[in-house]
Amino acid sequence: MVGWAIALHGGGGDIQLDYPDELRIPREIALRHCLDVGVSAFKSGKPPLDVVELVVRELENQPVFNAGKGSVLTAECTIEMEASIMDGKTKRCGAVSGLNTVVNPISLARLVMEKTPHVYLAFNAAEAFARAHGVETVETSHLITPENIQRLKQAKEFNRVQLDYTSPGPKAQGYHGESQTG
Amino acid sequence: TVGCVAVDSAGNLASATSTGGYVNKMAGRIGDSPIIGAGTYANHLCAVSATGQGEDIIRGTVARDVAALMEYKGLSLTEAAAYVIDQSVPKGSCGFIAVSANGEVTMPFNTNGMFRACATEDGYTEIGIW
Repeated sequence: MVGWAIALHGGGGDIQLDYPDELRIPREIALRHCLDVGVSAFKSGKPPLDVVELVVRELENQPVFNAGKGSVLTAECTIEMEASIMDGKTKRCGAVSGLNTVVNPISLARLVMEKTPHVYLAFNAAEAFARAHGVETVETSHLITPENIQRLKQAKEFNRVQLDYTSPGPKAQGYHGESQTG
Repeated sequence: TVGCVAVDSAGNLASATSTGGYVNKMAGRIGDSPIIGAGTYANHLCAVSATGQGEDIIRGTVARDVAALMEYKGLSLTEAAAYVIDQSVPKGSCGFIAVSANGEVTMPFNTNGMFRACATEDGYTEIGIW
């Protein structure tokens, strides 16, 4: 048998080499914190499913990443969070989409896996499921950051969708507003 | 997008992914993160969580492709991941993290960068962007 292992990400994209320190350093600190949470969970004997849920909850709680608090905004200035979780041993899985008040979507995805015969709940039904199970919710405004309001304004200015870490501008990588696919 | 994959010393695997999607996306658009087999997958061989251009990740069935290459072609996790990041998705569109049942870890991406970190029981730790 081998030892445990864990990996995590905070999103990828067009991260330029001159990415400003004031943006980079808080994300690196958040990554380190979330990695430490996962390592501690393994050392305390938690199973992998608990570890990945715990770590993603921590990542969702970090406003510097695009999930949970800090989620980016749709064209209608709304939030639509989504998440999924899967257990490799049993292939059980759960997923949610279209959430706008749930603090930790990943935990709701796990509830879909464990408390329903289904794999995927979305939008109003997913929000109702969260309330039925006493999942922590907040007003949507608590999940929106000033930075993401600004990012939406920039994206609308160029009439483009914008991936994680894409810098504003019509020629930047990650803009796909003219794509006819997807 | 954020994600985490993990394997314990008995080879049990799990994967989780969460996201807010794209800035300025159409309301109602679903990305790859909640799609099992696209942005998230785990079986008895590996666990995968992806980030990037969701539509490309869905078309490429990225997470499931890694597992399938291991299952049907006998590739190692690193080999399967390298194939998928090179062949299954357009350059500049995707990155993912993955672990295998025997403790392999890989974090490939074909974008400029990906915020990522990993640790193993033997004390190895890595945090990276580019």
